[in-house]
Amino acid sequence: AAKAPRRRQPKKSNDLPHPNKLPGIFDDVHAADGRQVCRRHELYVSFQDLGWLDWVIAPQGYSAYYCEGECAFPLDSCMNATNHAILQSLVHLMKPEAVPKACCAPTKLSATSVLYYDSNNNVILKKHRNMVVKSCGCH
Amino acid sequence: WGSGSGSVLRRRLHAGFAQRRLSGGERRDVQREILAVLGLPGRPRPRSSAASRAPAAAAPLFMLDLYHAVAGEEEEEEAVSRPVLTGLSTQSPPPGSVVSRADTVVSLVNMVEQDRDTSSPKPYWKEFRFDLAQVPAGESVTAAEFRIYKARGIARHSNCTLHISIYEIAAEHANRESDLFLLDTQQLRAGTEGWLVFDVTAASSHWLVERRYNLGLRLYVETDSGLSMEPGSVGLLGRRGPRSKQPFMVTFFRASSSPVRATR
Repeated sequence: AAKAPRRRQPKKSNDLPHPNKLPGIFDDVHAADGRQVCRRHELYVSFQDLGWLDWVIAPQGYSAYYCEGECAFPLDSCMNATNHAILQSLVHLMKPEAVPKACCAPTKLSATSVLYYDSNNNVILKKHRNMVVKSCGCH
Repeated sequence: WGSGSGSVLRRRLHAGFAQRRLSGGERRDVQREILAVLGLPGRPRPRSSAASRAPAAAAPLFMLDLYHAVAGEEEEEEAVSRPVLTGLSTQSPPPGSVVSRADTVVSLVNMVEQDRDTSSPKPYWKEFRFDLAQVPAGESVTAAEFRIYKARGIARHSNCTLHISIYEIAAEHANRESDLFLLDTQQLRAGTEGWLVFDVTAASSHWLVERRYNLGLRLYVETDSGLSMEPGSVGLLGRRGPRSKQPFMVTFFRASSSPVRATR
């Protein structure tokens, strides 16, 4: 099951970290009408469940995360929206059947590394780019 | 998504969220897709499983240190070129920038070892042959190191200075000596003990150009006066040494271009 999101104390300094980047601290952010705004959710890929620990040395799995939530007008600052997404959501207000809302997608991805044995017992460390969602936004 | 005790891809399951059970074929497809994302053609099958083989051998120990350094860096998101491996007790770390910019690091353990010792005419040497079949396609070598452990060796030599040289066996001939290509040389006290790291990057240009898959390295030891010494007598350990001190090669690769996923 997903790890309980770590509840971090906001930094003392006045520049609050971007809510989208910290797992869990703003998990239950809702738009005024109760819909969930675009943000990052926990998703854990388990090599253990895949039965791969006979060749994967480390890690046993990794947190990939995913993005989900409404990109509805007004696009709050926390939604990491592009200018285009803001315009698109305005047009969607006027012509909902013609133009869809902007979509909630990763705005920053980072790498993860896997250490494993190959079939010749060589040990290989491979870096895989764009595997972990660092932040989400409306596009 | 998955079977058994948990699901392969675990997300926070809200009340009422139905989890679909995958069929056998779907499970295989899921595994194949994740392997493809990890850049693996198929599921590796090492001769004995990782769990049963505690990482006692030198290469896995070294690579585990490298993994922790790189994984720690990914979390900090400050991939600056600083000496990545701090506190690596057993072995001297490779230069930080080589590690953090590498896409793949391969430690090669499969090798054949051959000695020309005191039962043969001088010069004495020790030879290591590596199977490079696992060189990742579409990636270029940024650095390659040969690591060998030197124990104390015979006491009577301990005061003299040794010159240790590593050559690549460029070409072999039936009736005469092989063609050798000098890669690296080090000078040290005979009583020195610890891991020696030789830069063999220069040999890598031959691997990729000629697609040769067997790299031969030959090691010579000489004194200041040019006297050839048997590598084992000065404490250089080969495959018969303890597992945590056996020689191995480490090669750092960088993806030449963003890997294109095979269409299916």
